Amino acid sequence: NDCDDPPGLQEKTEFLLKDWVSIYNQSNNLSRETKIFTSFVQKMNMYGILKTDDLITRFFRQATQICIDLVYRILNDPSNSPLQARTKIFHWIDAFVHLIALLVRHSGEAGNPTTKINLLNKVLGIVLGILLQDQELHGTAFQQLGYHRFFVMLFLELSSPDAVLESLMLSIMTAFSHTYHLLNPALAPGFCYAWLELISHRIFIGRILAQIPQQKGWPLYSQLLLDLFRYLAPFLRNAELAKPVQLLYKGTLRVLLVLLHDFPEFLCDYHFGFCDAIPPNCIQMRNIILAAFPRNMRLPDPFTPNLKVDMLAETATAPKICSNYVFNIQPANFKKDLDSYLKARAPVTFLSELRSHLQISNEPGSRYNIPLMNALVLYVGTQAISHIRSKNFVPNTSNIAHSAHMDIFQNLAVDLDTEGRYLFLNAIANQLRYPNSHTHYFSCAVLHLFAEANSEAIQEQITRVLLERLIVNRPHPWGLLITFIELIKNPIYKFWDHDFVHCAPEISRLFESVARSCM
Amino acid sequence: MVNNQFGMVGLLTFIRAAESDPNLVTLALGNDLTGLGLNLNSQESLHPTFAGPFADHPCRVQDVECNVPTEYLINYAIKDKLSAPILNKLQEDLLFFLFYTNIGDIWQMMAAAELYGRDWRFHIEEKIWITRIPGNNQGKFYYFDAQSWKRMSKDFQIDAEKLDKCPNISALVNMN
Amino acid sequence: PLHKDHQLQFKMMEAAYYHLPTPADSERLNIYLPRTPVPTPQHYPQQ
Repeated sequence: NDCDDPPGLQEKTEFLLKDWVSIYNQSNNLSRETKIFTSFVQKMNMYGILKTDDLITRFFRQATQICIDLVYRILNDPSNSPLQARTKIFHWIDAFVHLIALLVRHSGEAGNPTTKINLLNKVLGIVLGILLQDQELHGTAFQQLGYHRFFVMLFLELSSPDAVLESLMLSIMTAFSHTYHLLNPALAPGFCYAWLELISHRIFIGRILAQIPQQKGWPLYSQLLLDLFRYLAPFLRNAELAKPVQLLYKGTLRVLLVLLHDFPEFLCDYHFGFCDAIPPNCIQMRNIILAAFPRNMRLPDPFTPNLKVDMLAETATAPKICSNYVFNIQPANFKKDLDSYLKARAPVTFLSELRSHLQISNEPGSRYNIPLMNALVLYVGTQAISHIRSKNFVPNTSNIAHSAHMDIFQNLAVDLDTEGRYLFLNAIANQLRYPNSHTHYFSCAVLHLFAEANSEAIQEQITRVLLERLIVNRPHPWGLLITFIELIKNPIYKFWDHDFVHCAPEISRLFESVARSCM
Repeated sequence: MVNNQFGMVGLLTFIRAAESDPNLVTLALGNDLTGLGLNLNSQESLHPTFAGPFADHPCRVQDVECNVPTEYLINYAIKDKLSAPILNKLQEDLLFFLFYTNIGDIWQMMAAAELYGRDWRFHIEEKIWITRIPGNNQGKFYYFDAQSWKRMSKDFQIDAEKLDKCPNISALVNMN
Repeated sequence: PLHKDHQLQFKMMEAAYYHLPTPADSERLNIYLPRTPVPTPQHYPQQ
C-alpha cells in the first residue's frame, strides 16, 4: 500500500531506476557489467533499499508502478508513432528486467537457490498484483504492452545460458508457470492475447516440455492449457464466433498443432483432462488432441483389408492417464455403490439411480455433469478391461457383454435422454485414439451397444457421434476410423438398412463418400 | 428419428448451414489446418521456429535469437580500432548496405558520395537511387529496390531538380 | 446467452483485440547508435 511507504522511498526509487536505465542503455558497458552491477547494488544499499525484505518489496512495487505509469503516458501521447512509443517503453522495461535478472542471479549464497527463487517469486507476484489492479482500474482501457514485455524479457533473461540459472531451470519454470496460471484469461481477460503469446513462446515450450528432465514440466503446462480451454469454453458454445474469440481460438489451434507435431506424448498423457474442459461442439480441436500418438509407434493403415485389431501388440497396453479422474466420481457413496455393483451386480436399484447422479440441473446446455460422465465411463471401462484380462481373455465384442460393466453402459444408453446419451457416447468416443487397450475396449463397447440397441434412436446417436468426428477437417484419431470402418463394413451391424442413413440426400451422399474411401 | 440437435437431423443442419453460412459451422466442420502457416509435414520440430499463435508463418532465420558466447561480443573493444573501408574498392551492393544501415552516420553520406561518383543519383521524392541503363536513351533506368535488395529497371520521367546533389563530405568531416 | 461474468470477460477481450501483441514485442531491441553522427538530409532513410 502506497500510504505505508516510508517517506522519500518513491523519490529514491525513481532516482535509482532512472540511473539504472541510463547505465543499461549505454551499449559499451557489457565488458564491465559485473563491476557496474556491484556498484549499483552498493548504491541501492546506500539508499537503504536492501535493508529489509519489506523495503525490497516496496522498491519493486514502486519501480514497477513507475514503469507502468510511463507506459500509459507514452501510449497516450499522440506525438509518438507506435514504433517510437514501443522503443521508449522497451528501453525502460528491458532495463528494469535486466536489473531484476541480475539481482536474482547474484542474490544469496552460491549454491543456495532459495534466496534467488524467493526474490523471483516476489517480483513476479508484485507485477501480477499490479496487473490485476490495473485491469480493475482501467477496464477496457487496460494496456497489456508493458506487462507482456516485462514477463517475456524476464523469462528470456533468466533462460540465457548461465550455469547458475541452468541449475535453477525447474524452479524458474515453476515460478513463471504459476504466475501465468494466476494471470490466466479468466482472471485477466484484458491480457488474454499476450498471455497466449507468453505460454506458447518457442523457448517457453521448449523448456517446459523438452528441457526439464523427467517431464516434470508437463503437469505445469497441462494446467495452463486447461486454463485456456476453460476460458474459451463459454464463448465456443455459440455457433457464430465473434472476431476476438475467432482469433484466440485460431491461436489455440496453432499451439495445439505444434504440440501434436513436437510433443504428441504430452497430448496423449493429458487427453482426459483436456476433453473434460473442451466443449462437446469443439470437434476439431478435440480431434487434434485425440489424434496424437507416441512418436515411436507405427499406426497400421485403418483401411487395411481384414485388419485384425485385437491381434495388435499395442492392444494389450494401457495408455497413461495423467488425471485423477477417479476423484471426479463423486459423492463418495456413489463411488462405493458403483464399486459394489461392479463387483456383485447388486443392488439392481443402482442402475435406475444412475441418471439422477449425472443430471445436475434443468438448465439447457448444462444439465449433465460432464466430468462425472467422462470419469464414470473411463472408470467402468478400465475396470472391465482388468476383469476380462484377469480371466486371460482379450476383450472383444462377445466377452464384453453380460457383465456389470456393460449393464451400466447399456443402462446409460437406454435410460438417458438424447442429450445425456449424446454426452455418454462422446465420453466413449473420447477413448478412441491410438492403438491401446482403452481404444480397443471402447471400440468394442460402442459396436456392441449399436448391435444390441433396443431402439433405432440409440443406433442413430452412435452414428451421429462417430460421424461428426469424421466429417470435420483432419486430423482424425486412428481408433475412430477403425471403429467406423468396422461399423459400415461388417454385415452384423446391418448399418445400411437403417432409415437414418438415407434420411436426406446430403446424408446419403456423405455415407457413400465415406464408404468409398473405406472400401 | 431423433428430432433434436443430438441426432442425424442435428448433423444435417450443420452440413446445410456450411453451404449458406460457413461462419456458423466453424467448430462443427473445422478448418483446413494446413492453412495456419505451420509445416505439419516437417521432419524437424516446429516449436524452435514457432513465431507465436497469431503469426501465419514461422520465424525466419534472422528472427530467432542465438545466444553467442560473450567473447564474440567485441564491438565495444574494436570499433575504434578498425581501419576505414576503402569505398572505391567496394561493390555497389555493399555501398547500398552502408547507405541503408548507417542511418544518421557519416558513412551513410560517404556511401552516398561514392554512389554519386558511380553515376547513381538519389531521387528526392521517390527516395530511391537510380542510374542510367548503358546504351538506353529512352527513359528506362535502373533503380535499387531496398526491399527486395535488387537492381530493377523501370521507366522514369526524370526532372533533374528532383535529383539530389553530391554530399559535401569535406564539410561534414570539418564539422565533426 | 453468456453469463454476466463472461460478458464482462468478452468486453475486456474485445478491447484487447484492438491492441494485439506484435512479434517485435518479444524480441530484444537492436539499439543502433551512429558512431559518427552527422545531420543527414530529410529525404534519406531515417530508420
